[in-house]
Amino acid sequence: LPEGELHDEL
Amino acid sequence: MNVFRLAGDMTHLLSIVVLLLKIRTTKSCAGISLKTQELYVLVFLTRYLDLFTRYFSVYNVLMKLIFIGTSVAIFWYMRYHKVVKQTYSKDLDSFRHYHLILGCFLMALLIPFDFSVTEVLWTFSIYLEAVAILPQLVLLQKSRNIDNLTGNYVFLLGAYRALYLLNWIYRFFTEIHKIRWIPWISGLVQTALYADFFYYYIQSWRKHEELKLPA
Repeated sequence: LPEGELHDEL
Repeated sequence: MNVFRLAGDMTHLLSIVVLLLKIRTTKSCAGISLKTQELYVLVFLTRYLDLFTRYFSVYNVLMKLIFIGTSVAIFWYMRYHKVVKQTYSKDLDSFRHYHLILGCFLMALLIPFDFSVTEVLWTFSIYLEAVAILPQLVLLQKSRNIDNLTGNYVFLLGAYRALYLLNWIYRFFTEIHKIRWIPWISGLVQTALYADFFYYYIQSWRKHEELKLPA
């Protein structure tokens, strides 16, 4: 997934 | 990480701590919807599937484990603890939450973030979290009086997603520069569902009256 796909959020 | 998102995560964590405190200190879950807690366990389990496959930060891993652990613990208390489970208002907790699970799953199949199992489930968790509070709000409307801790729990739970909306605005302008339709629309719906609760909660707080939702 490209960066900033909000998967780094909880 | 930005201040809105950190505040959002801390508010979310605080809401769970308040709920656990209420259940452990009063040994009662009166006024709490077990169905909403079940939906949240599902939300966390389907959203954090990448817990062991994708590493973002220690914070991210730690918080995911805490959210999964605490939501399962709350579910266990309400479902199996010999004293607490007697205080569960089963007859008032009548929302058909299986319809929410099915509806959100179908939606995730139709409009997924990406056509892979983990992404369909991630999308499912986003849709499900948007409506997970419904059984709890319905239960509050049926409850005669809402105790402080329960009111604070629901308020904090609603406030966390509102802070996430600010986080998304911030990220849009500073790093993403693209619209993330699925989480942002879901987050708006989720926060909107709390609108009337927020209104009555702030009224009761300002007038120092007991919190009461109109039936």
